[in-house]
This record gives sequence, C-alpha cells and structure tokens, in this order.
Amino acid sequence: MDYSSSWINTSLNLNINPHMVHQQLPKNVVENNFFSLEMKKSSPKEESSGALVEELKRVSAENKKLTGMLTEMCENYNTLRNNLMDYMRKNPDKESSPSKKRKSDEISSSNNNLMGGEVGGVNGNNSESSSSDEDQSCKKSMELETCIKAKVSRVYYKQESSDSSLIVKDGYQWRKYGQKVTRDNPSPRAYFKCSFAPSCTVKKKVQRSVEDPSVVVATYEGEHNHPHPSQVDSTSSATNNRCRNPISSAVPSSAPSTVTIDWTKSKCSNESSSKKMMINHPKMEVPQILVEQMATSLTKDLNFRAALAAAISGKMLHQN
Amino acid sequence: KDESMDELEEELRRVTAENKKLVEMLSVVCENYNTLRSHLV
Repeated sequence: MDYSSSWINTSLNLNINPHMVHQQLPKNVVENNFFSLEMKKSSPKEESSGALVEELKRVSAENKKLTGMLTEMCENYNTLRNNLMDYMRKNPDKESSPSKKRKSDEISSSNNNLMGGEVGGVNGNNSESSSSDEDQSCKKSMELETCIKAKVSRVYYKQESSDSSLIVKDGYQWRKYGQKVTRDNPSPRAYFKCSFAPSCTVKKKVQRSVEDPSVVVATYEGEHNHPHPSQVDSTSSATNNRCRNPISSAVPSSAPSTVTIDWTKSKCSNESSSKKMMINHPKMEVPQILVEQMATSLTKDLNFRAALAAAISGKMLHQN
Repeated sequence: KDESMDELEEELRRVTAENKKLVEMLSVVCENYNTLRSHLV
C-alpha cells in the first residue's frame, strides 16, 4: 500500500537564517526594526530628551487648546452676563425676591473672582492675541458694575451693644428679605428693600461693624425715586410728626457720604441728643428745615388754616 | 546636554502647571456660566 501520495506535509518551513527573514518581511517592518535597533543603540539621555520634547509639544498643544476654550467660554459668559444685567435693569421690579438677590450676589462675586483674578493672569502669560479681547470685555463688565454700584452710600449708626437687632430707623420703610453670615464678620448681615414705593429699587445692607460692635453699618444702594416719608407725612397730616425722629431725614438718599449718628439716646428730640447729633454731624440743621417745611405745608392747608383761625378767634372771644 | 535637559524639564514643568491652572479656571468658568444660564432659564 502506497501512502506516499496521501501524506500531509507537516513541516512549518521555519527558517532560522535572519537574512532570509528580512527578505520575507515587508520593507517598512524591516526598516522599523533597523530604526528600533538604532534607537536602542542611542544613549538613554537622547532618548529621554526626545520623550521630553514630545511631551512638551503635547502639553503645549493642549495648553493652547485650553486657552482657546477658556477665551471662548469667557466671551460667552460675558455676553450672557451683560444680557442678564440689561434684563435686570429693564425689569427692576421682578428681581426683588431674596433668592434672586443672592443669585446676583453670586454672579457678581464669581465674576469678580474670575475676571479680576486668574483669567487675566494667565492671558498675560499665555495667549496675547486673546488678551486684548478679554481685557475689553472685562473692562466692559467692570464699567457695568461701577454704573450699577455708583449710588452707594454707607451710614454708621451707633447702637447699644446689648441691642442685637439689625434694625436701623432712618425714616424710610424697609422690608427685610434676607439675612446671611459672612466669613469676614461673625455678626449676620441683613438685607432690606425699600417698600415705600413699589418701583423704588433702593436696597440696604445692615451689619454690625467688626472693629466696633456698638456701631451698625448700613450700606445703601441706589437712589430713592420718591420723597422722604416724613415729607409726605407732613403734607398729608400735620399732627403726625410730633415725635418723628429728625435724624431720619438726614440720611442721604443718594449721595455717597458717611454719616455717624448716635442712636443710644432717646429717639424724640431733646436738647442733649440734638446737641450730640450736631457734634457728630455738622449737617444736622435738618430739624429746623423740617419745621419750616411742616410750617409751609400747614399754612398751605386751607382747612387747617380755617380751623386754626377759628380756634384762635374762639379762644380770644372766650377770654373777652 | 545636561543643561538642555534641565531646561526642557523646567519648561515641561511650567507648561504642565499652567495647563493645570487653565483646566481649573475653565472648570470655574463653566460652573459660573451654567449657574448664570440656569438663573436665566
């Protein structure tokens, strides 16, 4: 039986001759092998420097990409923020809720952190081309903030240290809408909004001073778009203001100034307190002004004049 | 060669640190942007 024709060839054609192997392999593989062999032959310093250069290139490219993304993101942020500011300026009545106030605080603080600090620094180092654009947008946002915060005044009120309330009686009607504790000051900060006129956007922050706990600092933002309540009251009712605090009208509605008022004394005007007020603040001739205003408004009131004339004439007749 | 290696390493360190800072900043900007956007929406 001849099995030679049906035998299976089990040889693997293995060849241990390296020359033969190179001939069979594709050309690029051979070259790579030679290259790798040559690389192996090179010094480890060269190899590491090559790797360093490669890594540096990679990181630099990533850096550039990140800078581009950051610039774009900042632009988008500024656009969005400006839109929000415009919207808030156009609709001041709708942003009176405490949550929105908190949000706007967050927005402004985050914007300050971001725009004033790190972005500018990196742009200065890294991408000079984008820095001018961002500077412009940052300037715009800063101008916007200064516009908004132009009408800020701070008033210091002296209060008894035992009195922990943050209520400052400046004559205006305020509605408290929030309170929070800040990091720099352990005493809470209270937020108020003027409730005299619905369209009035003046806000007030009240917080006890860190340096002197007996002093309460009230920061007013904005300008009242209505007369002082005492003036309104004086025109409407003559007898209502007899015990009204004269200092209240001294609080500036818009002027950025600092006034120190002593509230430790009685609220009704007596001699000692009025003297003290005069010493603390030279512009305390307001009681006189108030009296004159009251007199003017009373004399304008025809009914009051008639009643007064009748009373005087009646008294004179009675005496006679 | 040692000097150039040192310079390279220094440069790489600097760029890497800058990169890290950029990533952090981008994260902050994104967060702020999203907060602002959520307020508007």
